[in-house]
Amino acid sequence: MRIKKIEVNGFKSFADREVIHVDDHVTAILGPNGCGKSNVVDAMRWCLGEQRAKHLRGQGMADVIFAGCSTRGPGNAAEVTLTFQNNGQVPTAYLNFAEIAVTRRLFRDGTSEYLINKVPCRLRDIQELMAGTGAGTRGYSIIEQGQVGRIVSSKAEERRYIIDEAA
Amino acid sequence: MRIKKIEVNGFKSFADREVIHVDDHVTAILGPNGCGKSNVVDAMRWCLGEQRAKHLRGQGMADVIFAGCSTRGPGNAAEVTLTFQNNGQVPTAYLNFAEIAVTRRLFRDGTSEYLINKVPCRLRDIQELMAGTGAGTRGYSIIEQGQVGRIVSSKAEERRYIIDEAA
Amino acid sequence: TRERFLETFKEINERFQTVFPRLFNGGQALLKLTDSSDLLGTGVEIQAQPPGKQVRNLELLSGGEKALTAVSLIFAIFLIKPSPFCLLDEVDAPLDEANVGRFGAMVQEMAQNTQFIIITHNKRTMEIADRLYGVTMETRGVSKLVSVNIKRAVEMAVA
Amino acid sequence: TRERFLETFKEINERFQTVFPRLFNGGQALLKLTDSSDLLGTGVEIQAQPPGKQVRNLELLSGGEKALTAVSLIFAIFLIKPSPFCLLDEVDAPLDEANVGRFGAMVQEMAQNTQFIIITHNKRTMEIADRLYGVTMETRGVSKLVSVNIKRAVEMAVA
Ligand SMILES: Nc1ncnc2c1ncn2[C@@H]1O[C@H](COP(=O)(O)OP(=O)(O)OP(=O)(O)O)[C@@H](O)[C@H]1O
Ligand SMILES: Nc1ncnc2c1ncn2[C@@H]1O[C@H](COP(=O)(O)OP(=O)(O)OP(=O)(O)O)[C@@H](O)[C@H]1O
Ligand SMILES: [Mg+2]
Ligand SMILES: [Mg+2]
Repeated sequence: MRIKKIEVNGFKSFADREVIHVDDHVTAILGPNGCGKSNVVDAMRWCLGEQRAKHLRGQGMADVIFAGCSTRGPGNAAEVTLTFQNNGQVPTAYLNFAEIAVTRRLFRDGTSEYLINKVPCRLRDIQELMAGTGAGTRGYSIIEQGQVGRIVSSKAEERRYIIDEAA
Repeated sequence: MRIKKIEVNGFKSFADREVIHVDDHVTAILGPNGCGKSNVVDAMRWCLGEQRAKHLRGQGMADVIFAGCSTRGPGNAAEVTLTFQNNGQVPTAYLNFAEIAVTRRLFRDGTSEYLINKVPCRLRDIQELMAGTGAGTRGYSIIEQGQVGRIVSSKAEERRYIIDEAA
Repeated sequence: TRERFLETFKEINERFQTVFPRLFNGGQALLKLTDSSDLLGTGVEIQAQPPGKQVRNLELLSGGEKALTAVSLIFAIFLIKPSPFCLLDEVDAPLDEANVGRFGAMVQEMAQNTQFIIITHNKRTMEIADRLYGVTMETRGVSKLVSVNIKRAVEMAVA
Repeated sequence: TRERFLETFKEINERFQTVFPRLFNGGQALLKLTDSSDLLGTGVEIQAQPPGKQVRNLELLSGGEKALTAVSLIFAIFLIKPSPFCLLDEVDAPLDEANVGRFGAMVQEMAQNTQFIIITHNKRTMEIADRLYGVTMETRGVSKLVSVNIKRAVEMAVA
């Protein structure tokens, strides 16, 4: 499943709707310190179902909603959508769609929603959709800032999960 | 106490005697990955009395002795000397020296020596000499590779040592 | 699942042994099981020898060598089980220019099967990208995304 | 020693409040004691607001912002209790060019009282050095030190 685009709106420092059209091969993201690059990584992990706020550098899940800045008030909700090109390796319910859009929303009052192609669903549905593609939230496919050396520095027992994921 | 030079011989990847003449203001060290830059930092910490091999990225203290490479055999001993310009803030025994050279040696058989101006002494003597200058092995004066963010990420209780050191 | 683990381990180990010397321009590396009699509990050990060195203990590797060893392992896994995308957040920060060059070349090759999204400050890595996005904060505290070309990207990096 | 701790804390906090905005080009930061009634056991909290942002929790800071906040605190301590030398091993790696510039300017100013030994891959940081040493491994596995000028240093960095 190829990613076509990433849409963020109200997620962390992305107060307004912003879109990245992902290239088939290599897409680079750049910019000064603190501008919001790693927040894009957090947005993808969150959309794919990450449940632990600590893994998104927050204390509670509400930390992912735009908290405001000196010129704007806080946001009401965070929303991230990942749109994939359907390659046919999906559960039957989604076979007829050319694209598959996975959306996650969180409101200030704590309500959270998951949607596939704008139809509300459960987190399990998203996890099943992404299963086996290695794109889950833990997999070797996302290396966070400063964590690259961890695989080498961790204990031998901890490293086995990397092989387990691939098996 | 101003540092005048750093001499390493047989310490980690420095198989032969090498010298850095330290500038009064800013001295930069550069070079490709794995060439031995951080080994200079380890050499300084070791010479100032670091006792924990783990803090020098080793398993045992013998890991600081040149271990050999594809073209040379292992070394027999590691030696590091830091030469300071005497500023008068030293114990009376050293007041008459223009320079103070602190040396540490370790032999393959495990014998370890400390010397001040080529005269054997104890580790305590070196620690007393360096006390109060903030140059001890733990102080805020040495920031190892990858550790700069640690002060910010550590718990509030752990941060107090930074103030204690300076008090 | 035991057979699958062992089979996957062997495949990854084989690939790791070819990827490592490519990224390090020589040297060798391999994976070892700490206890091959207990496939469900065994740990995985890494042995890595940069070219011309005899490294007995992985902790003695330099910051850049550790990062490059980790990248070699990640890429080896990707070659065995390609995942739809790979997201790397400043993994090239500890690398010197020569290693960044080899890293970039390998990414370009693997990008035939896998989409790469790479966050970087390094101009050499930017140059291998097919599409570049700059993140700006014209209003302090509010991030905006803007598509840029390589010339503009390099300007932003030295701003 | 309680009074000394409190007095040193106040001095460092005051300095931190001037160093932080210099390195960040604005914003503000301060230190707080978690329990000022127990000076021998209290922790030290850091509050940091990059310019124009409202950061409630330090973990939300970016990699570069965390590094720069840490450097601000270290420099604040150095200004209160100058130590003979300061050894920094690639602390500028996570910083963008503008922050590296401000970091370098501050180092040059502090180098009047303290000797700095800085390991770096960044050309802007090399340019502020009074003396440069390259570490080479002509024989693989064996490190040699060679004094270089800035031109040669920059060449080595892009080798
Ligand atoms: N909920 C939120 N609302 C508003 N801003 C937020 C929120 N969560 C995080 N931020 C801000 O986002 C910024 C961090 O962004 P990020 O970590 O993406 O930076 P970066 O571009 O990766 O920088 P670096 O190059 O230093 O790694 C911080 O300054 C933080 O205050
Ligand atoms: N006792 C030893 N004998 C020989 N070589 C050693 C010894 N201890 C460490 N080394 C070697 O020193 C090298 C690491 O050096 P160091 O960490 O100083 O690199 P560096 O220049 O800081 O690189 P980077 O830019 O990647 O941080 C390793 O390759 C390691 O094998
Ligand atoms: Mg980041
Ligand atoms: Mg290093």
